Amino acid sequence: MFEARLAQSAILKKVLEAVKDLLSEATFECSDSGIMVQAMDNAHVSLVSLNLRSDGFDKFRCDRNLSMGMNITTMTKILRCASSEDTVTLRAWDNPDNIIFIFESPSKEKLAEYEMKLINMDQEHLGIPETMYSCVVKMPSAEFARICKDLSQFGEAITIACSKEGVKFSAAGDYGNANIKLAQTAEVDKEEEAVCIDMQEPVKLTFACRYLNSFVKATPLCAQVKLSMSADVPLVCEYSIGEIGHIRYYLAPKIDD
Amino acid sequence: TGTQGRIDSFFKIL
Repeated sequence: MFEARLAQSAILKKVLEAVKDLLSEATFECSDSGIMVQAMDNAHVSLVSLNLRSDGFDKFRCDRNLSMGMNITTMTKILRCASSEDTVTLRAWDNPDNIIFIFESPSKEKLAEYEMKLINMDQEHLGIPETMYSCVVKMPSAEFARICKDLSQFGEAITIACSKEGVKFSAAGDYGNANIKLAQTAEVDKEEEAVCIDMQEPVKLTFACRYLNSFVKATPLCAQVKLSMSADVPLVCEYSIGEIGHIRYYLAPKIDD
Repeated sequence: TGTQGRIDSFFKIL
């Protein structure tokens, strides 16, 4: 059987909110090392890679590897039925047709069970090569979300230019243009407020706002976001998920006509 | 602002 328990459902609720805009369904690969999801959005522009390690769960049991096709829209609805402080347990039997979500209140006086039908999915797995990126920017996730939101008013794409001076986000459209420059922070009281730039070579890439604005739905998961970029390859936008894992979004850049 | 690339043109399908 498969059983995975988290003491607080908040993490799983945030994970679902972070993927639901991009994915309508996805296969959850469960093994004794944890839960992995890799799925592209419908337009095959972006890819979501989610990894939750078994040792990050309060209880984790997976007797045999399982691939469970889940409807993300339904799963999001179910997770919204849990209070953030509720314990959440995912349970499925071998060769399952269904998965059960069990929410238990901290006082243990309320126990809710939701059963969701699994779906058969065609799987298309992509091999993501290990890449040394020219620029890696770590910055406050709320700042990145704010920049994406603000610049989206000006155009449908954001250009990210990273040099040793700092990182510049810009957008241009019919009504004008905007740019926001961030320099590496010299000294900060709190690590999560730092902007840190690791640059081997300058990079300038352009990305569709629509996808960036979906990625920033992961902001509640982590105070910092890591952006990894190299010329002519997809952006990696990564959020840690506490001590349990991470979510990575890959986004194909715009190509000059 | 250019043509939108597809992610599966960058990564090999396994």
